[in-house]
Amino acid sequence: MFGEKALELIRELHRSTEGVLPPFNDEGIRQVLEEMRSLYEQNQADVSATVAGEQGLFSGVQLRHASLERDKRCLLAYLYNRLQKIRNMRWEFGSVLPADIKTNMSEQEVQWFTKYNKCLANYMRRLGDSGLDLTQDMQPPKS
Amino acid sequence: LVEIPYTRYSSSSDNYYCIDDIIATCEKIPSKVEQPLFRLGFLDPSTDNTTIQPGTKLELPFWLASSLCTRRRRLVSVDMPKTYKDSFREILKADANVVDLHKIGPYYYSFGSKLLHFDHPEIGDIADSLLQGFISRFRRIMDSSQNAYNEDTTHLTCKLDESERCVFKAGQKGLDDFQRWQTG
Amino acid sequence: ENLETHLKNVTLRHMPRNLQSIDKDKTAPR
Repeated sequence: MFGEKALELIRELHRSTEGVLPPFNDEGIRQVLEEMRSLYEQNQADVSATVAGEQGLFSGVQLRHASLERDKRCLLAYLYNRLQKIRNMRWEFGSVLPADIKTNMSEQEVQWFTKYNKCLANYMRRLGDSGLDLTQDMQPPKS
Repeated sequence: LVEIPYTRYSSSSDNYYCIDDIIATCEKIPSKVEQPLFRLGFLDPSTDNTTIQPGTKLELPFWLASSLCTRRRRLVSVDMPKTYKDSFREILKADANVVDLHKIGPYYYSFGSKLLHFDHPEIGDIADSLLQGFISRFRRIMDSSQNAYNEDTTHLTCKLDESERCVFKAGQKGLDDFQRWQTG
Repeated sequence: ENLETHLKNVTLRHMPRNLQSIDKDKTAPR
């Protein structure tokens, strides 16, 4: 059934415990994109055949399109949820992430993290007279 | 900034990026083919034919069934899964608290809500059943989450569906926060 | 913007042409 590989990515993330970032699954993403390419090509062929007069191919086109949308959703959700974890880690660990977390991040995620740091730093610098580090004292001090 | 379980629960329905929602939509739904599905024989493992004929019964994942069963073009029709049918609804009505909703489908409410998307005669009864079932079980979940402090809660959550587990977790967090405030 | 750039660079630009955009209505959190 289509969408199985994409679902595997989602399940992998679902299995990971809170605060843990599993390694970036490059190969999994590549396989899903490959499935999407194949589905799209089959649809192109069926659409051309329908234009040429062949009947009854719409059901296949509809099913493959649903599978394409499903694959897309799974891929985007995989990436989005990983970024959410990384973002939360910024607030927990600071602007320098532990090495064992960084090794599980892709190059693009590292770039995203750098930009996120910059956005956050710019925002905090503008607060009050001399800026305010919002990531400190996340729990109210006992005093 | 902190993952709040009840936020995840309340936004799980139809949230595009939500992992729970994606997994819930994998649940299978009994379907019947209404129009010939040419060159899609692989959907029916019981046949070698390349075309699936009208009348063939299949179990399709929700995400696929909902795309093939639309008002505009009904390539398939759907029936409700057994755990949402009348006989099971009666069990839930008799005593919702004894039912193991985690075993039946870990996303019982979430998936049940999605079934309401279809045009089916039992939809109203299913909606009622989901609501009443949740209400019946909620009190026990709330009480147990508020009274189990610093102990193993597996026996309290093992029969809960995922939405209920989020609610339980929210209750536990509230209890934990209150205890920490009390002890300064 | 940062998120969109990331999604585009990692996957969207490798998808079939008619699937390369993000539908903001569909993806907005409920």
